[in-house]
Amino acid sequence: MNIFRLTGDLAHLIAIIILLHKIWKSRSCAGISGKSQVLFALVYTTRYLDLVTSYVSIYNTFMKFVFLATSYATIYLIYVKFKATYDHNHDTFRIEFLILPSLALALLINHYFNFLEVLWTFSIYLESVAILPQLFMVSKTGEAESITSHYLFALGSYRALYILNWIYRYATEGHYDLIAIVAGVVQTVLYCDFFYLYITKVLKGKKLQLPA
Amino acid sequence: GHLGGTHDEL
Repeated sequence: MNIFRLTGDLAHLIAIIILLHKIWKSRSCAGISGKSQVLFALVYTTRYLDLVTSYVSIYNTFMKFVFLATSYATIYLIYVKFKATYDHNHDTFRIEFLILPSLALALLINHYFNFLEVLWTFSIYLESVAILPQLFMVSKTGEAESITSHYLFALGSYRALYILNWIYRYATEGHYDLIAIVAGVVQTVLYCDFFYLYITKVLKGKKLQLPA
Repeated sequence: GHLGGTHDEL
C-alpha cells in the first residue's frame, strides 16, 4: 500500500458517499445517471468475486464490501425508492455498447484465460467507460448541480491517483499491470474536459455548464 | 505480472 493508492481509495469512497448522501438528503436522483450506477455495480460485482477465493488484507476485504453495498444501495435509491425523480429522458446512453465490447475485449486480451480473471479484466475495461452515461447526461441537460460535479471530481481523481500509484509501484517494486494501467489512463482522460470545467468554473462558484 | 495470480488492488 502507498499514499497514492490510499488517497485514491479514499477519493473513491468519498465520491460514493457524496452521491449516496445527495440522493438521500434531497430525496431525488435528478441529474444522476442510473445507467452509470448500474455499470459501477456490475464492475464491482465482477471484480470482487475473488472475495470468496482469495484474501489480501482486512482493508481490501472491508473496502470491497463497502463498494458493493453502497453501489447496490445507490441503485435501490434511484430505481426503487426515488424512482419518481429518475430522469429517464436524459439518461439514454446505450450501455450495451459499453458492456458487450468490454466483454469481447476481456475475452481477447487478458492475463490468464480463466473465469475469474476474464471477469476481472471485463470489470477493468468496463470501469474505464462506466462514467460515460453520466457525462452524456450532464452534456444533454447542459449543466450539473455543484454537488454532482464534486462527485465527478472525486470519482475522476480516484483513478488519476491510481496512475500515480502504478508509477510508484513500478519504481519501487517493479510491479505493473498493463491492462489496469491502459484502462486507467483511458478512464482518467475521459474526465479531462470535466476536470477543466470543474477547476475553471465550479471552484469559482459558477454552475457547471457542459457544451451540449 | 501479478502478485501470485491474485489482484491486490481494489
